[in-house]
Amino acid sequence: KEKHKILHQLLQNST
Amino acid sequence: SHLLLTDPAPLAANHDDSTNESSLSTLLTLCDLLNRELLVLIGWAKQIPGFSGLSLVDQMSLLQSGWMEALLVGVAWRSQGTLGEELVFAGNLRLDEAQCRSAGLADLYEALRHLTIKYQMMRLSPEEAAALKAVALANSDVDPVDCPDSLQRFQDGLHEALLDYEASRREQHRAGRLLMSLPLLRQTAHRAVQTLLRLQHQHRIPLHKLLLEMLDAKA
Repeated sequence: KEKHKILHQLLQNST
Repeated sequence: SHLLLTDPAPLAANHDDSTNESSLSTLLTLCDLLNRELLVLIGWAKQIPGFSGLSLVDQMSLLQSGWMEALLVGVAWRSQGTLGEELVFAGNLRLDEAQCRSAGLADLYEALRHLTIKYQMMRLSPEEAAALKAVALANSDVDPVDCPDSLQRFQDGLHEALLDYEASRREQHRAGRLLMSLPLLRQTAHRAVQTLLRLQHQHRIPLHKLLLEMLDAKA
């Protein structure tokens, strides 16, 4: 999942 | 109720004025809208009851697999009220067949009209559109599933909400009919993704990083 950094970040952000 | 309350307000297109070529400008406008819709969709997905109970890996997989289906429910929903044969990508971005054709989107137009007409005939309600969007994400058939039990609970919860809603309207067959529209939705989304990939190769349309990431998962 390394390639999908933006999605990963968006899902981890609480807001 | 929760899905409706959290359903994002429709976005407006930011018309691209970097080129005089109208078909290219249409494509750039559309891709920018798509990218922003995608951001909003991801934010919305996190609020669907049960979604945050999934593992992060499954949340990512579902979105990577079902994002286009979820977004196209919105396009079909917005387009069902039009008298003409336009596709309503946004209130200020309505494309008819000729405009789609000249932008290289003839096949997408045809597929999306098919889907729109189906929902138009059913007179899809806002509740049903929101439920379908959530179901499309939950049912995106990812493989492998990291935590099958959580995913099953997530799907069951949405199914139950849809059944409850239709029971309250005393519409015995509607839930089934909506679920039976899912194959067409998937087929249409597949066409849309193929169209985007083709445009990206042919015209070298600059796509936003998030959109590229999501397409990459599909390629």
